[in-house]
Amino acid sequence: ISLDLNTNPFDRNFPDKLPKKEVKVSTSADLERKWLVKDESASELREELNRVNSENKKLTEMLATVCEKYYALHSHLEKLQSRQSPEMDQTEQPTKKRKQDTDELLGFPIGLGSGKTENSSSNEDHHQHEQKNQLLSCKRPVVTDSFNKAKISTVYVPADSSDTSLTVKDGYQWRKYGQKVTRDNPSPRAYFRCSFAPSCPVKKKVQRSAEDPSLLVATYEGTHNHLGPNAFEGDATSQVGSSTVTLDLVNGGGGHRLALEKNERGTMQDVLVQQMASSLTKDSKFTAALAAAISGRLLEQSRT
Amino acid sequence: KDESASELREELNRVNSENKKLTEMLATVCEKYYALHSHLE
Repeated sequence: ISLDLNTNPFDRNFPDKLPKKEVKVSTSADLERKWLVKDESASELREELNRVNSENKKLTEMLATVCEKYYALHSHLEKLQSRQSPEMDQTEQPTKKRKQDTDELLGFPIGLGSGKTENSSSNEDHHQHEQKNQLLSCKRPVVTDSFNKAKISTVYVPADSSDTSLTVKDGYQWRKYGQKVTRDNPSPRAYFRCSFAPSCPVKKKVQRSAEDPSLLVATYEGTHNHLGPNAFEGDATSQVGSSTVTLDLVNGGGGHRLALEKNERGTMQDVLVQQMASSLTKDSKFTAALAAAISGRLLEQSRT
Repeated sequence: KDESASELREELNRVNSENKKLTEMLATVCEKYYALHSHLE
């Protein structure tokens, strides 16, 4: 190859000066091999695409099922909340059914990619796509956790061990709508709803403490949206009241028992003190400071 | 042949990314479902 930059292309001998182009002639065997490789990769891709499509279809179906179950459960919860005086027989059954549904849900195959080749027509794809869009666009935003937003507070109240009424006098009127025995605790748990329900969403659970049977544990959920009996407004646990109505739908041989109990002075103060103590003991800084103060006192006393 | 392979690859990527989204959504809904269920219990 001439490296002369002044090469004249019009020179008659120029073509001779050009490097001889080496033309590689592929044999038919080579070409066939190439086509086969491409075919193989295309068929592999097609196979993978089919598998992924089938996985996609399964996922879409599963999502639709779970969404359906979720909405059913959600509407069930709403129904329960809106029911003013629910009867235990009616509420227990759907809950059990939902439990069964959950078990069914747990039975979903975990290995989504287990399905092998499954061809889906373009119509199916279109339908699937539409279904997915529906799920993506309208169903998902509806899945909110509003039920998690309810304020929850726990109060420990001393109670006589012979008292089986599970009544915590907090100044509000409550309707008992259920009672059940839990696995972790031998004493039953009673469920109450504010007497203003369904306009007021506050609920209360009362159960004797498993650790200390001399205490009743009352768990409040939600905030009262009305004035308390003594015109105090605010949290369910910070009310001073006059009486508690217990409508026992479970005990009492099927009949409704209405027990009006008189308010005892100072009970609410006890409740507040208990609540304060409970919240303070949960505060690690407070307990550390308290421990330091006590140990400081002890040291001082030992010196004197 | 080249074109069809690249198309297939493109489609595969699309479906894969859709699958990923669906899996995430499924996880979210399942989580919500269990939260609601335990709330009811």
